[in-house]
Amino acid sequence: IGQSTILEKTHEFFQMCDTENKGFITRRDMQRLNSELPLSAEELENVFDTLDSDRNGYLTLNEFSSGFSEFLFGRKIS
Amino acid sequence: DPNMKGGAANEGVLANFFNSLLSKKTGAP
Repeated sequence: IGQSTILEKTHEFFQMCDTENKGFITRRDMQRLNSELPLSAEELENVFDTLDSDRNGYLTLNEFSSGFSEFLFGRKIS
Repeated sequence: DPNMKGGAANEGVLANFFNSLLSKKTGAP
């Protein structure tokens, strides 16, 4: 998978979560996915807390892409 | 080590999340 493809997918997935195009994902945005993805509210909370590395209550694209690269490669690539 | 256990659980939930986004994007059932 080329790096540009990964960047493109990361942006696509980020936008699926940040439906209001705010440039960051809130806990509320994550909870809204409960009706669209086969994950429970608790699992989505867990995803948010895992990705929110600075614990400020917002997911930046950088935090999101670190989590995505950990999923793809088993390690964080910012 | 409870941290290790938590880490594996988090990895699993992340994998579940990104796989679900992939499936939703590709429209796979």
